[in-house]
Amino acid sequence: MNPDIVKERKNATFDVEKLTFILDGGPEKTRRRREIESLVFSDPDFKEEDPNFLSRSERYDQAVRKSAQMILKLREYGIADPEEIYHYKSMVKGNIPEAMGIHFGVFLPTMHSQCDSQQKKKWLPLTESFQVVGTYAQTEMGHGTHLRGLETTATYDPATQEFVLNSPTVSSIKWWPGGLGKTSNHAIVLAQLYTLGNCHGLHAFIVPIRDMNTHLPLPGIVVGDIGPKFGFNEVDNGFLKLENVRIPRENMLMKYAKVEPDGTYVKPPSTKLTYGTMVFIRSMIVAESARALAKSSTIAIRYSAVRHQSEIRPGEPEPQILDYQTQQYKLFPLLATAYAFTFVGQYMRQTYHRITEDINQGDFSEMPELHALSAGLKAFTSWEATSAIEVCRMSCGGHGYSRSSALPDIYVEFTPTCTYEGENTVMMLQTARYLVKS
Amino acid sequence: YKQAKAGQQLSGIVSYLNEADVRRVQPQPVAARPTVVDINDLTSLTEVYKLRAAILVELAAKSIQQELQRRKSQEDAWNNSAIDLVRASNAHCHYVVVKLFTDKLGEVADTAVHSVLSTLALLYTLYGITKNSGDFLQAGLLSVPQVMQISSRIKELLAQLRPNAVALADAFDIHDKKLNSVLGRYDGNVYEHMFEWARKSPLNATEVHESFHKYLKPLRSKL
Repeated sequence: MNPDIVKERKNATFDVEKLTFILDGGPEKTRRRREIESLVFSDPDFKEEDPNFLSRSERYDQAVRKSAQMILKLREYGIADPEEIYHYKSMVKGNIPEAMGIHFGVFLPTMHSQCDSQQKKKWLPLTESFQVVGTYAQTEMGHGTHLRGLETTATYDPATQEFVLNSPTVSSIKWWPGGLGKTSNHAIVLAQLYTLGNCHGLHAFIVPIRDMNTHLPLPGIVVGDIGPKFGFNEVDNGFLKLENVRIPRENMLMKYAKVEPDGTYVKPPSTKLTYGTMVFIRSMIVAESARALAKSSTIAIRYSAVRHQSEIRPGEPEPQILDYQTQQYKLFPLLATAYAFTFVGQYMRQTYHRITEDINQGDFSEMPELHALSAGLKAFTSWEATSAIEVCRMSCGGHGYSRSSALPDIYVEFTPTCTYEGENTVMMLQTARYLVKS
Repeated sequence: YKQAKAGQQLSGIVSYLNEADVRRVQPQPVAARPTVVDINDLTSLTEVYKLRAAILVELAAKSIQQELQRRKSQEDAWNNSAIDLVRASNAHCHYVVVKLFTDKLGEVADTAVHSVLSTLALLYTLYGITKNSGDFLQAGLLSVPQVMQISSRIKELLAQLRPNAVALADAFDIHDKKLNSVLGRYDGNVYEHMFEWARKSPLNATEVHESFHKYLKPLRSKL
């Protein structure tokens, strides 16, 4: 153990373990989290090459291997609680995103929440046995947060009781969904529904995109990887162009909205229901901001405790750089921010569960405020954390620029949170709308 | 600063420090004197954040009103006030974060942990004020002397936190395998492991990289 860091820990004026309990939400939570994490780092199946030393294709390959292992292990250990699954996964993947993140994080939950009972009977076993590997294709090359602007069309043909899906323009090609490029054989496609000559807005359709045996793209499907990005090397963010692809009527997700065999459209009871998923994901991003910042400030502060540089009083030994007021001023407010966001994350999770209960009882009264707050806080925390990670990296000098520090990885894997699940400026304006109004 | 303070004319980019002396902070009319804020009291500071958010929201709302009076459509009025609106939302979120941090302290029973967390919360709150001091000053919520007092209070808090910095990072309890960082290793043995990591770089698979034989050596023979 480095003597500097030993000395630092001796100086502490509080019991670190007790604070960890508070951050985890209680001693039992800490114990369980550590138990789950230990399952991973003593598991030889998760031995891996340092991704920094691999090509993109090798990184993707290794990530798919680990994802496949995770599925088996989670079943083997019987880990089913979402929070515990999260702890397990984040141990396996470290700072790197999971190759199959969208299948587990969006496709599967959407199948659970949007399929009617018939559809569940057919699709859930296939999805859970991994016969169906899915993604969620909403964003298009030319359209993002503004859902009404999406161009992909699904036109109902009463004669054959099928929907015909099309990408009418280049800007309508689906673009970005994780797992779409090479991994998935199905996609939930968000398209403008046309039936009997009327447009009924955005609806979700299950679209087979690759043959389940050969994995080759199906007729009318043009699919592939969108190419290297700032980060997310392990994820095949993809493109999908649809050319008169026909799917049976039963492939429209029908829990809320319906199209009868003759083409009659039946409205959903309330559009509020899709907000629930958005609020949940945005609450998760708030917690993710806290974690990314906790990691970055841990790295920068520990390094600043062992790095000695220059001098404060001439002739004396080089001090730890953590003794410089400027270094403290860079890092300590960010450390405080990591704590602040951790508590916001806890609050958002508790509030989300409480209000979801209300909604289940039919009480929507707090929904608008939670929706406005989650949008704003997602933007506020992800912006702050992104710039804070960069400050942590810079405060480590040249070594912060080396990939061995993990700070470049943390930055490039985290910064997309400012854009996906609602671009931050749009999120802020949603909150403003509520504020102005109130 | 100091040179400027001693009256020496600075050259180059820092010459504006000379101007700082000239620039006087205008005394505020008595009527607008801000309420007295105890800068060590999180509750009253949270209140100040709140007032800031409120004032910015009102400011954004008035901007929309003015646009509407210029017979702009609701949509255009909204778009022409978007900067104020984002600023208001930002202030609103900031207030929420400060408030939640302060509220959390009430749940902490252990006195030592409560003390260090309180210091962190105060630092976060005061730091936010200095980072957005324009908002607080413009709204008349704080005076210039108060903001200056806050800046020096932050320096005290930094020194107060210094002994606990590593322990506060440790409390996140992020396992080395999850952190995956040579610089942030729990044992602090950074340099040994940085050297070991570098040696594994694929570029070091051979002592002499093939490009030497392919390009550098032939180059020499041609020069």
